[in-house]
Amino acid sequence: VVGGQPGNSPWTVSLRNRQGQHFCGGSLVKEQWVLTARQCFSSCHVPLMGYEVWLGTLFQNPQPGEPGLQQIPVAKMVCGPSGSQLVLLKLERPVTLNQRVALICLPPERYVVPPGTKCEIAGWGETKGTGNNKVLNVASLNVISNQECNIKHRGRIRENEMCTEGLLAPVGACEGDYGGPLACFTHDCWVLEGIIIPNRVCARPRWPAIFMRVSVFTDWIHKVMQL
Amino acid sequence: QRSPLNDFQVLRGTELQHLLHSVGPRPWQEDVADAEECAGRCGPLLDCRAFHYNVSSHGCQLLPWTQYSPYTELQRSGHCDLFQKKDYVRTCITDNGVKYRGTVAITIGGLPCQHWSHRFPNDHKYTPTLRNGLEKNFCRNPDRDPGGPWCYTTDPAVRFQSCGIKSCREAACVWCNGEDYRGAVDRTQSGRECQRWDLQHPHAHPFEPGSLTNIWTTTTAGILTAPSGPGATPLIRRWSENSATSRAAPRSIKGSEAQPRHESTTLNCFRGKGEGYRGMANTTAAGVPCQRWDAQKPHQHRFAPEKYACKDLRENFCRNPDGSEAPWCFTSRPGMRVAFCYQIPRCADDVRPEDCYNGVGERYRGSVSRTRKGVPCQHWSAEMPHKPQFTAISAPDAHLEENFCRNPDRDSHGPWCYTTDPGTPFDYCALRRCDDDQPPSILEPPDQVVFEKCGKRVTRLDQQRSKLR
Repeated sequence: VVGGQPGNSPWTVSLRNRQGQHFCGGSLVKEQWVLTARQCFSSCHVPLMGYEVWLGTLFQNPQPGEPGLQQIPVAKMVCGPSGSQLVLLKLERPVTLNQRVALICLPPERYVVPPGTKCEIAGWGETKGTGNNKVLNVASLNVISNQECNIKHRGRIRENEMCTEGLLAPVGACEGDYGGPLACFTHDCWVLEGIIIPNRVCARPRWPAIFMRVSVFTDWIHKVMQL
Repeated sequence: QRSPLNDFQVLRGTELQHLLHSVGPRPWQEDVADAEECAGRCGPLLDCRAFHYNVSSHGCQLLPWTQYSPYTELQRSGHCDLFQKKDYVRTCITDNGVKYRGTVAITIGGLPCQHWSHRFPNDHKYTPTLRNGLEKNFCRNPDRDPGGPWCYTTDPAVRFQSCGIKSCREAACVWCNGEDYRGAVDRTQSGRECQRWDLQHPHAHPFEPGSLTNIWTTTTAGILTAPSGPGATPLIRRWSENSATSRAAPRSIKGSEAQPRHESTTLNCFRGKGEGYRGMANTTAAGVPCQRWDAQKPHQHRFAPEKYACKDLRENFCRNPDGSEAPWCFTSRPGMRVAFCYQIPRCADDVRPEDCYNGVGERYRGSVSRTRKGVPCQHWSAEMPHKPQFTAISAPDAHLEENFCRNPDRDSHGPWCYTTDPGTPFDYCALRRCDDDQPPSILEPPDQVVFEKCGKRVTRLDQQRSKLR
């Protein structure tokens, strides 16, 4: 996260490859399910042996025995509907919810976040020298309407995407944050409204950031978990 | 210092299931140190052809069959690796094929082989045993015939005939410098047996096998043995010594094991791990410019373009010459050696839509019956491999006929079906929304929404700080 601060995001998870290296973020939407970005995986049928989700830590490289750290193998991957850029990961066993690990709720189907809503991104990715790369960083961003976003992005923003305001100082997601959450505070609740997807560059000043709009796929998420 | 693992080929993340319940594998042995020890146990046993190694529990299970045995099926596994004896899985012969244990059972002239246990139509002196491998009617070479494996034929007029199984030496070739070679040759030109890449002895080395090798798309090539002597033909021959012509098709391909260009080239997106990406993206996902491949500053590296002629290491374009997860490059920033170019989008890997639907497709009544990935749909009336929640009885209005794509739950992403892939309960179909059908916009003024449950967290700053220590 560029322009963020060390912070707390108990639903943000770290995806780890077989070498234990962090490669993407994700969001805990159910005890045994993580939502992340399709771009993080080479195929919808990639063997997942050795892949893990790490939760309950703020450190990118927690020491062995770190209190609260949960390391859960990924059992299964389900790719989202065409154009969604989403992937659901089923974990080998449910996580233990506590003060460090919490679920984030899903938005109602087709819910559109009102412009001006305060949201946060979180991740262990690149900070481009703006912060501490070794801990979870959080940055605040405000939602803007697709109409406003399209002025800058020349009409390329689809309805299944959403935008946050581009600030003068670069603030936004970067390499290693992909798949992580855009969590918005709505009606006293933190809701997973967007998923961080790769963009051409990270945190470009004055350019709105683009996220996948989760509410368009809420029905798919429930269906996958149910079936 | 030869490892017993050298006699085995591995399929990572794979289990071999025997579909007949009456035939059970041997029990798991949990007291082994590693796969090498399992190989040491399986190797000398004539009725052990393969073994499972559980990477989590460090257990092994010896198997009397291979993937080519009847009633067996490969399945993906989260914790098992499958090791199979090379003699049973290679499709070409080494030397004169005395050790060949494959399943070819037809002669070069197209005649079916006679079972070795039969004495008719051709009487003979051979008695099948586990040691001589005279199994069923498979081609074998029990008399060390220089012509390779042979069999008695079922044609009374032709007593025996060679099976014409190709020598592994004739069955492999490489492109360019062989950086894409994925065959199974395991001897050097001088005849020395190779050390396995997944072992660090007798020689320690930095070349760990790719952690994400996709065994489901990798072909298994033949395994060669030593040439007959010094100066013999290299085991893997080059089609062209000149890198400038290295992209030309081979003049001829002998056998079925030649190494084709296995990944199609892409320019604006990347497929799989992006080894075929040939586009002009030249920054990392974070916008850092890439270092030129032919430069050694600011980062020294081994990926000189001339050494990787097939990899198109031009200028400073993002490429994947080493089987990494995605196209990458050395960056122009001294403090950041390499970075992925994840800003390049992945190519859509869906099959071509076969029909279209209106709305969400709840009235689609066409006969498309495969998913967007090309997997055939399961019949709505079937209970296997997935037990359906929607049936013709429970959803009579949905017209759940045969295995046609339908939308009984008004899924907003279109018609779907249960799939015949046991690992994929359901998926959307090879259909698209009809061109003249505009979906209703969701960007209307939002209704008042009440969230019934939501994410909560401790927000006190002092607690955050204490967690950061």
